[in-house]
Amino acid sequence: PGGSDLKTLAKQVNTAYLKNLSMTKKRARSILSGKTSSTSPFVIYDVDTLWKAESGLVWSQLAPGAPLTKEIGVHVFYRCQCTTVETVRELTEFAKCIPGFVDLFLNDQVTLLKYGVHEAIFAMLPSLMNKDGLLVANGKGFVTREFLRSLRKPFSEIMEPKFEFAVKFNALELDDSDLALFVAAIILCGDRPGLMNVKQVEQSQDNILQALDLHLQANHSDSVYLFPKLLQKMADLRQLVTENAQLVQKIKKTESETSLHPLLQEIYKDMY
Amino acid sequence: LKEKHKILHQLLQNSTSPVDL
Repeated sequence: PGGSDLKTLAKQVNTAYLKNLSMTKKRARSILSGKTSSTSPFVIYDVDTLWKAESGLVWSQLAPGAPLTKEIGVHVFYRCQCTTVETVRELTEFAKCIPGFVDLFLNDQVTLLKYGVHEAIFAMLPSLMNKDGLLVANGKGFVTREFLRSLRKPFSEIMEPKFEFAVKFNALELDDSDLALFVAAIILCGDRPGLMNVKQVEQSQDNILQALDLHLQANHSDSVYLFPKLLQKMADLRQLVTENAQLVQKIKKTESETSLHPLLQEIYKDMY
Repeated sequence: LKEKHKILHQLLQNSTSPVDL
């Protein structure tokens, strides 16, 4: 495709991203830096502030479908699941708007989402994070990293690797228009196991990657190695997802009182 | 694949919100 085609593609993907993902990096950064006119997020830093947040201050209802539990680590695990499920739904709608995605076999669309959504979520999570914590509940709450670290094992191990990734990823200073193309490239990945039409997926991903490369040259003209750095981040994200899947398996095995949302069961089953 | 990924299929085929969160 020519330059103008790639610019059109970048615009389409950016519009789809802004339309379907509820929390943009722009909004998150404005909340985190205190520059927004809306009220500051409620800070969750210990058990008391967590239950205050759960009593209607931050979340309007307890984690739906999750059994009531007094164990704090289990509770946080359910909250992570709720957010993940909601984001999978948003990512599915985003994927449907990426040019070429709905033309793929339905089976291949399922495969791309199964393997791509967690990488996409961990690529978007840094937008909500700084080194001290992360925004939750659509920006109404801020959970401190220290509180998440203080949970008992294995629950304390859920978020820490994502913070470590986020600190490095945020140093690249991507904006929503860059992230839109990056996330689209993650979803349209030609080497997911079990794809029926690999060539078709590779062709779509190639177009997205060309659009991303061109977009970065214009949007980050002073950062010459940004495109290859992002290709490396794709590999890092795959590793992060593998470790996350192993941790979820461990929690399932050792924490008999926890349950996994049916959508996440589908995604994790026979994944890696 | 369809049998094993019913909710993902449902999400892909419906534009409204079919998943009970």
